[in-house]
This record gives sequence, structure tokens and C-alpha cells, in this order.
Amino acid sequence: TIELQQVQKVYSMGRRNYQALRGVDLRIEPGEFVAIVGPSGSGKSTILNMITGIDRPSKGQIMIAEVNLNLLSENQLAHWRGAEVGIVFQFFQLLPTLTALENVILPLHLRGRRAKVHGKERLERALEHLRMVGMDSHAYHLPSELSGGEQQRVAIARALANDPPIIVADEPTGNLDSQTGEMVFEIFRRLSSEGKTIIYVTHDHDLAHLAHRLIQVRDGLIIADSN
Amino acid sequence: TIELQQVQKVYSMGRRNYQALRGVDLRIEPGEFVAIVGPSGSGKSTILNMITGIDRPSKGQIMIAEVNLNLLSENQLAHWRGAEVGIVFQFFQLLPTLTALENVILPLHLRGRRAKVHGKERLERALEHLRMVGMDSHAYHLPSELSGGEQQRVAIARALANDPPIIVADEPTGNLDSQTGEMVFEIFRRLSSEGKTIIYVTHDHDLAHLAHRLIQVRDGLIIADSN
Ligand SMILES: Nc1ncnc2c1ncn2[C@@H]1O[C@H](COP(=O)(O)OP(=O)(O)OP(=O)(O)O)[C@@H](O)[C@H]1O
Ligand SMILES: Nc1ncnc2c1ncn2[C@@H]1O[C@H](COP(=O)(O)OP(=O)(O)OP(=O)(O)O)[C@@H](O)[C@H]1O
Ligand SMILES: [Mg+2]
Ligand SMILES: [Mg+2]
Repeated sequence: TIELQQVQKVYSMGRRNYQALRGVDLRIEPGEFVAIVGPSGSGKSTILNMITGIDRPSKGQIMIAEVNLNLLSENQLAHWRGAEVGIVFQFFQLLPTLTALENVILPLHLRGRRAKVHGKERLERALEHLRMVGMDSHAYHLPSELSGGEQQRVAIARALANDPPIIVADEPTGNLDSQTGEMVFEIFRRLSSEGKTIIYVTHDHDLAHLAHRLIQVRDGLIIADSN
Repeated sequence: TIELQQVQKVYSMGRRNYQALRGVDLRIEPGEFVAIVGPSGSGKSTILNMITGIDRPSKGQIMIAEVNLNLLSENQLAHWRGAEVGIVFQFFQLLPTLTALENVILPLHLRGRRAKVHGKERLERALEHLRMVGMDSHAYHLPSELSGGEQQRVAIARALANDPPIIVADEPTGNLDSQTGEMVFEIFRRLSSEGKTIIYVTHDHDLAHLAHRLIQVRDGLIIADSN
């Protein structure tokens, strides 16, 4: 279970402050398929950064599977994330000097629930995930040698490589044509039916309605929740 | 008039080559409003890079308003672009150490058809363009202090700041909610009616049909053109 309690986030910008989240309460059960929508700048990515521990709240609690993220050090958070969460960032964050294949293998190397997996099996597993998103033909391209949508699909394969129980995706199809986008969502739907928790931000009306639950954000607050 | 004649683009990747464009012929008249669509990886951004001189073709000619881009040096291309073309890149390319306002002022400083404009008028013109895309409230944020869609809107304001005759936009609304996206397209529509040439790539079916002309790309070739 993911639980945010009265989460606030204030960014300090020199003398002034900018309040991105004004008090977010959110509870997501294991296996839920949740879409988050809202205008540009409303706080969606900030909420995802709270759930994944990429950023810390200014106030409020974040409990994930009984673990209080506020009490973890940066190092503990990185370990926790490596095993528990697969993240598709809004701007991919691929490592520029690694090929598509190496970017997907990396989480398998660092740790992951499959730390006992050996070199050859890691390679096969990474290739399988690239194949799943139609990118095995570009396995040896560097990120700079890929189109926008191709980079996005490599980022999706990387997030899934470790078979994490929670998948968090920030506009995972923003750079994809509708056919490729639907293929990605088919993967998410299948993972959700296998019991994984899927949380995604989207601006696409059709994709938002594929989720079982729709959360609407505006000006740093949740204003509607179809739960 | 923009004219591509048998344009090919081959990217060399160490020992192997990757052919992104296989022979593109395209003619766009002044004032046209053109959408380019196609699957992820089909060559859309590469075509835009040819039209804007950001990248050079491996074969073929590119003539824009009687100027042969192949014959211009890098320096001449940069000057030509500064005056003739406003570009909204797929991943924005904002300068990370400049604020939103400074990013929009920059093209006015470097040159531009309004090189005679003085400091105070430049500032006002840049603010006016930020206001146009709903970003004047974030004028003093750095790109890292903006959401994805906010960065995109700053990139749009920057492309328009110099009042160029040609505007080239690569998925300009990919990170925007549909309402904000429609506001952006309303600006493009108005500029097209004033005689500016607007060329944009989009994966959004509805936005693609707002253009007067729809060009479909697949595997590095134009396969349909509604002209
Ligand atoms: N520097 C490069 N080296 C090798 N291949 C490249 C390079 N840049 C692009 N490519 C390849 O060229 C093809 C066309 O890329 P392009 O960026 O034009 O696609 P696109 O249609 O814009 O796709 P998207 O909708 O995903 O942004 C892609 O398959 C990509 O892998
Ligand atoms: N480091 C920062 N410093 C100051 N303000 C910030 C910072 N990061 C984000 N913001 C502000 O917080 C607000 C929320 O940002 P967030 O990235 O969560 O929006 P979003 O809903 O994901 O928008 P989009 O759909 O455009 O990606 C924005 O108005 C943004 O300007
Ligand atoms: Mg965002
Ligand atoms: Mg592209």
C-alpha cells in the first residue's frame, strides 16, 4: 500500500518560495491501475517524485508497504527504489554514454530482486524487454542515436527490467504515435492483471480512461478521485 | 518556398550505417500550415532538422526562399536561422543557467529581424510572448524549476520572439494538457493566417487535422500528402 498523508512540497528559489503541493492525501492499494491527470504545472510530476522518493516532501508522511520514506537515508532510498519501484521519467534520464541495451541491463546489475541472475541471463532478460517495446533492432544505439519515442521506449524497458512490484510512469507515451502508445498500455494492463501496482500521468484522455481509477490534480491539490 | 529534393540522411554509427531518410521530396509554399505525422522512428525530426539546417543531408538539395542551405557555412546557417526560422525542439533545448525570460530574450539579443530593438523594448517583447503562452508568472524560474509542459511553453515563446517568417515545431504540445495544447494551436493558427509558414510534427490526431495539409512519413519516406 502507498500512503501519502498531508504531503506538502515547497521549492525554495532564492528569496522566494514556490508551493507545488499544498496538502496531498492519497492511498493506493497493491495491484491498482491509477491514472493522474491535470493541467501543466499542477503538481503531477511532484506527486510521482514523492511516491518514488526521488524528492522529499516539505511536510507530511509517505508510507509505502509499511516503510516510512522520510526515515530512509539517500542510500537506503536508492536501494529501496532499485528493488521496489520501476520509474519511467518524463524526460527519460537515459545514461548518454551507454547503449539502449546497457541502459536496460544496468538496473539488473546494480541490484534488484534478481541480484542472483548471472551475466548471460541478464543480457537475455534485457533484450527480451527491448523486444517487448519493439526496440531490439536499436539495442546498440546510444540515446543520442535514437528518436524521441525510441528513447521513451528504452526508458520503459529499463523500468520493467527488474520486475518491480510498483511501476510509476510520467507521460510514458507523450512521444509515441497512438499505435505504439496502445502497445505500451497493453503491457501495463497485463502487468496490472498480474498484481503489479501501476501509476501513470497522462495528458491523453483515451489512455487516462484505461485505468481503473482517475485522480485529478489542480494547483497542488487532488480535486477529484474516481475511486 | 521550402524545397527538399531527393533528400537522404544516413547516420554513421561506427562500422554500421543507419539510413533515416531514403529520398524525400517536399515543397512547402509561404503561409502554408502543415502537419507531419508518422510512427516513432520514421524520420519526422530528421526532416525538420533538414528544413532548419540543424543537420545536413547525406544527399539531395534543400532550397529555402532561393537559398541553397548546402552552400552555407555553419556560421552563415546560424545567422540565417536566427532571422528566418523559429524552432520548437522536441526536447526544448532551453539554456539551463538562464531564466525563462532570459531564454526568450536571447534570440532578440543575438540578432533577429529586430536587431535595432533596444534593451527595454526587448524585455517587454519577451514578457509579452511569455504572457501569450501563460508563463509570465514563471518568468524568473530556471528550466530546472519548471514542469515539463512549462518548459515546453517557454520554448514556444522563444521560437516566436523574433517574429520569424517560418515556424518549425516538433511535437509542441506533447507535454501539455489538451486545453493548454489548444491554446498553443490557436496561436499557430493566427500566425498562419498572418502569412507565416507553420510546420509541425504531432502524434495527436485532432491537432494533425487542424493543419491545411497533412504529410505522412514512414521508414524515411513520405507515403502520403493531402495537398
Ligand atoms: N545520430 C543518429 N545515429 C543513428 N541513428 C539515428 C540518429 N538519429 C536518429 N537516428 C535514427 O533515425 C531514425 C529517425 O529518427 P527521427 O528522430 O527522425 O524519428 P521521429 O520520426 O522523429 O520519431 P519520434 O516520433 O520517436 O520522435 C530513428 O530510427 C533513429 O533511431
Ligand atoms: N525546482 C523547482 N523550483 C521551483 N518551482 C518548481 C520546481 N520544480 C517544479 N516547480 C513548480 O512546481 C509546479 C509543479 O510542477 P510539476 O512538475 O509537478 O508539474 P506537472 O503537473 O508535472 O506539469 P506538466 O504536465 O507540465 O509536466 C510548477 O508550477 C513548477 O513551476
Ligand atoms: Mg510533469
Ligand atoms: Mg522526433
